[in-house]
Amino acid sequence: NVATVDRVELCESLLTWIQTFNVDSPCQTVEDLTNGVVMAQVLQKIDPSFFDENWMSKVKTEVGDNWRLKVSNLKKVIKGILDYNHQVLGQQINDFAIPDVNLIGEISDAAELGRMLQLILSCAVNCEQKHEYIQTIMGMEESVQHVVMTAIQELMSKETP
Amino acid sequence: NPQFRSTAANEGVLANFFNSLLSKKTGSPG
Repeated sequence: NVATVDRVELCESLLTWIQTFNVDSPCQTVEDLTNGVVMAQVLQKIDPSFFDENWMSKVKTEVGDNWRLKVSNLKKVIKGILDYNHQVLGQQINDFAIPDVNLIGEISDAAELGRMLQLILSCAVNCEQKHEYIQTIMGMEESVQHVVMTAIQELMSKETP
Repeated sequence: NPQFRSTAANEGVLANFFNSLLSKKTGSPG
């Protein structure tokens, strides 16, 4: 059985994980992730040939507090993740509700953001360079590793080739 | 994570899980 995932705790642990990518945009708080820019930059590091400059150019970096622009970016990131799973990883995630990007963009909902970061985690541990990312996770604090493991197990139970 | 206790057994569970993930065959169908 897959342990129940505490979504807010998941979000905080995955924020710690996201920081290991050392992307250009600030990512010190959950709020920093709600415009989708950091997530897009992390995806580009995970697979720069799929998340290329053309894809990145569609994600606006100067969105400020405009929630509509944030939601627009988040929708592009979600679509990118789903396309990557389908086209590159050759897998589909069933019974996992798509994160509500409106809640993330409008009220910085940590639970929904945690679900979105969970999907990015899945891309990282299944991609061609997965060794690099899994070893980074194995070097993190054990409590964080435990949350990450639970998050991966939850998604693995919903994946079909 | 208040529910997690660092013990040798838990360390083993984490190591086993991530090592199995490392050896799992995944990736592009092509």
